[in-house]
Amino acid sequence: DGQSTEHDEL
Amino acid sequence: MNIFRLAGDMTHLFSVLVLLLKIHTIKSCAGISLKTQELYALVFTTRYLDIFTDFISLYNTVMKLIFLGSSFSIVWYIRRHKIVRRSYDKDQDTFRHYFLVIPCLVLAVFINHKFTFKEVMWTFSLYLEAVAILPQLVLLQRTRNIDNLTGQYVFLLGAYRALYILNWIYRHFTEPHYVHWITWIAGVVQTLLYADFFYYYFQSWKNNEKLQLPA
Repeated sequence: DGQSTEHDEL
Repeated sequence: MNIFRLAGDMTHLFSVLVLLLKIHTIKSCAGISLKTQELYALVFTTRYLDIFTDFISLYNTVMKLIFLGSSFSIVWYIRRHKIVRRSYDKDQDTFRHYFLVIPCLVLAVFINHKFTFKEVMWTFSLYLEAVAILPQLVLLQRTRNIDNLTGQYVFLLGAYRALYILNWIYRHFTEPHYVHWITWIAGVVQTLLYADFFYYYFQSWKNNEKLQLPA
């Protein structure tokens, strides 16, 4: 999947 | 982490602490919309589902716990605290949750980065956060009086998301492949919703008069 969906923001 | 995001997180943290301290100290929630506070508790719950599965950093986990704890505490105070609940104006705070929750949920199911439960929930939390302030703004217009702590609370909430927009611009230019256009659109919509409040807030601050929102 294209962009990482790891969400590092609050 | 960049200065815009840190400033945004601190402003956000400060806004919820200002509200919690206000309610705890004067034991009153006059002018505060319970609907908005419940929506924020839902925003944090659906956004931080990964709090125990994906460890990003100590800062990230601590802040998530603070936001979850403070938002649920505020809801508890307004709903359950024997003194605070008496100052809750339920006849004026009549905005229906589902008018916001249902459309955000439908939108999240159709427009998301990846169709998984966690990702749809995360996207839902973004859309919901953008509109969660509406019951509060409606209540402020109805009650027409805004005590300055509530005014500061709404102002800080708007300012935090505006700082996040600067953070997204910064990350767009400094990090390759940092693409979260859903976040950007939801963030801009959210900040625009505050724009009219900002206008009246600055007007009242400049003219040093009580903040009055037009009916």
